[in-house]
Amino acid sequence: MNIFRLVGDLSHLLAIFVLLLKIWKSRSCAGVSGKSQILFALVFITRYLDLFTNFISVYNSLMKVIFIASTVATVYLMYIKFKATYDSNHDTFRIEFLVVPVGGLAFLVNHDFTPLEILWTFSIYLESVAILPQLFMISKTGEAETITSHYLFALGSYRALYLLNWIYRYYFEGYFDLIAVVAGCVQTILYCDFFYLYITKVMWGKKLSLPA
Amino acid sequence: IIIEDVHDEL
Repeated sequence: MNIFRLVGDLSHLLAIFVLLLKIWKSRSCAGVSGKSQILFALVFITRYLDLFTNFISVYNSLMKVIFIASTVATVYLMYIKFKATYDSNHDTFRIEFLVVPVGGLAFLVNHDFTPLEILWTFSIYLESVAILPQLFMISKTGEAETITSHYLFALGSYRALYLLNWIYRYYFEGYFDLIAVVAGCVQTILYCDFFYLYITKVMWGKKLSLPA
Repeated sequence: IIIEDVHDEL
């Protein structure tokens, strides 16, 4: 474990709980893409299947349980409890256009052709594009609530910190995983546009609105 | 370069 990965995991945890609290407190999921949340639930479920077979550490197992439970809870709040506030008219990204190609790629490019490894690879590829429905929804509505932009900033920062973690691990532990690094770069690059808007607007107290 | 057969990252 290193500081980059620890801060990255905590940033990821923060993002998930900021969103969960926003929906719970405001009793509304306006401006939030349910499709992205479904993809994130799929990412965690397919990645953490080894929860019961490979014990790494208490921290690792605890975080896996928290990530799965909190993301499933978010999907539950969005599609069941506060379904009336779900903005399906703007959440129209065709996620099958993500899941199918990612599924195919996971079969073709992986470290080991075993079910668990292919599912892990699928999860890594899917996570890199899972935020697209959310970014697409913001581009359609033209703006995002401030709390939603904080959520996105924390979520985007987590994988950017993981890139630093991989640089650290390469030099100090000789650890390198090309699949995770490439997907992590794609994932972080997708946030660049948002990061620019967040830093130039939200940091100065303005609302995040995309240039029309 | 070590490719971990067990993924130890979240």
